[in-house]
Amino acid sequence: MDMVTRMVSERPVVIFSKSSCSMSHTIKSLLLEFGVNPAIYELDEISKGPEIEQALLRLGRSPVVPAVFIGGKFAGGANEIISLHLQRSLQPMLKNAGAL
Amino acid sequence: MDMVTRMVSERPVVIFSKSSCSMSHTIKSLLLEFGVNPAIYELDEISKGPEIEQALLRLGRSPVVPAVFIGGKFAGGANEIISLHLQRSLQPMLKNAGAL
Ligand SMILES: N[C@@H](CCC(=O)N[C@@H](CS)C(=O)NCC(=O)O)C(=O)O
Ligand SMILES: N[C@@H](CCC(=O)N[C@@H](CS)C(=O)NCC(=O)O)C(=O)O
Ligand code: FES
Repeated sequence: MDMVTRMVSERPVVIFSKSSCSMSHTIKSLLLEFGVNPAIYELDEISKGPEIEQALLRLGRSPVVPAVFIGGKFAGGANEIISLHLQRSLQPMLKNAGAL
Repeated sequence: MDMVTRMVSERPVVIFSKSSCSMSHTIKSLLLEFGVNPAIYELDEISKGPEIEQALLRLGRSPVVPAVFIGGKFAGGANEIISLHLQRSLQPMLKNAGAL
């Protein structure tokens, strides 16, 4: 199991972010407002950041941040999470993953 | 006259951006839709990028990008430009600066 697969299966919601990125900030705030308690990895602040970034790029996630995993599966970047929210399907996804 | 002051007086609209930043991309697209022809400086791609970034930080612009100057004066970052647009005051500003 590679590093990212292991990290995303540890919590119902996992967010890969950069602290200097306002789009990442927007997505983190949106998910926190639902009351979920995501694992947040700031790739520009943690020592394994560059390694995780490479792993995400290998998974085909480019550009890299924000990247949101729900229930161990890639749910999307900023555009996808905002669309899911507007279609009112984000809350059921979070519930099914046991995040709510 | 410092470097940034000189750069922003050369064209009616000047945008400091980073090519890797989706918020910068949004603001560039918004201004291009008005039909203005801004000078765009991608600070992560040009050799003087770090020097310009330092000059913008010294002017008090933090976080740095996007930074929009209209008629030689600082008009704001993403939040300010979006608010000006929603208040319908962006178009008159662009007209007064001779950008439209
Ligand atoms: N449309 C993408 C935008 C993602 C994006 O552009 N991410 C930028 C930061 S805002 C990025 O990862 N840039 C490369 C980098 O920062 O290393 C989304 O919906 O998430
Ligand atoms: N709220 C600010 C957001 C600006 C912002 O957070 N900019 C980020 C990139 S999205 C930045 O400059 N981060 C530091 C850097 O990239 O060096 C605005 O309205 O422009
Ligand atoms: S780096 Fe600017 S929005 Fe992400």
